[in-house]
Amino acid sequence: MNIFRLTGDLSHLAAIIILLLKIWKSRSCAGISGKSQILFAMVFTTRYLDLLTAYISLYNTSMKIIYIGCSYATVYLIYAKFKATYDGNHDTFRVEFLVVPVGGLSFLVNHDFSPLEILWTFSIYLEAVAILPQLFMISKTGEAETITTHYLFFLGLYRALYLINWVWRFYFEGFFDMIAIVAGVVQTILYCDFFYLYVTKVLKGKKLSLPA
Amino acid sequence: AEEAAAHDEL
Repeated sequence: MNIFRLTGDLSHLAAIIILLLKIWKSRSCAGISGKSQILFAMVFTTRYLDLLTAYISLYNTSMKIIYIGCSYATVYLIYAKFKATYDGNHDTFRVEFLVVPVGGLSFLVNHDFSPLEILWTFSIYLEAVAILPQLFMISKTGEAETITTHYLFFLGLYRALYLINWVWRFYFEGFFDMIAIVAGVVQTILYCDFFYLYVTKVLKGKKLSLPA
Repeated sequence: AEEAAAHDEL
């Protein structure tokens, strides 16, 4: 465990909590893509099946349970408790265009052709693109609430910090996982346009709105 | 092929 990995995990946790609190406090999930949140719930479910088969550490187990729990809670708030505020008309990304190719790729390119390993690979590939419905929704409406941009910032920062963690682990531990690294690079690149807008607009006190 | 080690990251 190095500082980049730890701050990456904490950044991920911050993103998840920010989103939950935003929805809970405002009693509204306006501007949030339920589709992205369902994809993230699928990501955590398929990746953390090893909770049942392997013990790594108390930290590892606790964080996995927290991530899964918060993820399902978020989906519940969007599709049940605050369903009336869900902006389904703008959440129109076709998720089958992500899930089907990602599913196929996880069968073709994996470390080991076993059910758990294929599901882990699926979760890594799916996570890389799971934010697309949310970014699509923002591009469609042309704006995002500031709190939603904080959520996206921490979510993007998390994978960027993991990239530094992987460089660290390669140099100091000789460890690398090509599947995670390539997917992590793709995932981080998808946030670059958003990072630019976050720094040039939101951090200067302006609302994130896109030109028409 | 790479060895499928336990995935210790989140």
